[in-house]
Amino acid sequence: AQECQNLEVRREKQKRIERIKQKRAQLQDLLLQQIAFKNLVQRNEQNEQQNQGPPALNSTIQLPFLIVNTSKRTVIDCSISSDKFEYLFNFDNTFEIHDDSEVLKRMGMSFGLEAGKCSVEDLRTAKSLVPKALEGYITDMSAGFSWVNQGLLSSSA
Amino acid sequence: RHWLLEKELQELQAAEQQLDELIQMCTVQLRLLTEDPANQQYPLVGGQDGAGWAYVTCQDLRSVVDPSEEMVMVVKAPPETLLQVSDPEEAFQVSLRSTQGPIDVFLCPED
Amino acid sequence: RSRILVSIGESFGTSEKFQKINQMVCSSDCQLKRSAEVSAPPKPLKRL
Repeated sequence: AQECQNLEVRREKQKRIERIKQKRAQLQDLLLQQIAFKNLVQRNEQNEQQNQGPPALNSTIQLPFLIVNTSKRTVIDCSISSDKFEYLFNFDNTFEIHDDSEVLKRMGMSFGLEAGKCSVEDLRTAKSLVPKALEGYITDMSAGFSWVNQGLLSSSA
Repeated sequence: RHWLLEKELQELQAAEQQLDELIQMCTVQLRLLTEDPANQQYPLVGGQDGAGWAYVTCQDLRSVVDPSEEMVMVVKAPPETLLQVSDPEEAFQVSLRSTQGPIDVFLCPED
Repeated sequence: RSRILVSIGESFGTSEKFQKINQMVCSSDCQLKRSAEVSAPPKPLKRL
């Protein structure tokens, strides 16, 4: 009976460890988005101060947005309802869809933390953009530490 | 052994609960940040942290693709717009359906 | 048949639901089938 009980507890423990890993990865992603967003806003403000004003309105895209990218040779057949509430796109080639947080990461707005490549200077800036209690997670990310496939307790966070 | 297992389980329980609280806190912070009116309009003079406005430029979008090879279509949709991608073996088809307002779609200019 | 429906337009930072879509669209079988007919598939986004 005791052995059986221990097996139960061990299984519950393993499940909990898996959940904790996923939640830590989710928390890391939330922090990346927060850093990327704040960094973007700061960059825009600095640019506007340098250029004495915002860029032309038709050259800026407000968040949130999506992008669909495809080869230039792709032919896109597009149907639009008169009220612009419905669109139908037919591509003759593959395409990719990305949301704004992915675009910001590709723009380097999260200092390359998601790839574990971050300079000391950028790490300091990134830490200043998140609550103090969460700086440990940023340190882990900068060291290339991703929760999804790591052991549980080996991190500063 | 059983006592030790139970103790470890309780520690994991506490760790998971702390993570739930941190995730909740960060989710709220991100929402406040992204929905903060100051980030939607022109920067407030001497605004709070996060003032300014949240946009990318066409130049930014061109920097994440290869503009000589790729074209980028930008979709600005109201909340709860449904995007459906059909089975690629039938067709490379994307449909957008909004219930709260018109959808804006435009190609990012090449230059 | 596999088709994916997601809600968009929410605030910044939606989940990685598009990874699944991109994998489905560019999955090897349909790509193999189509590459015979049309030009090369789009290059993945650059990382700065």
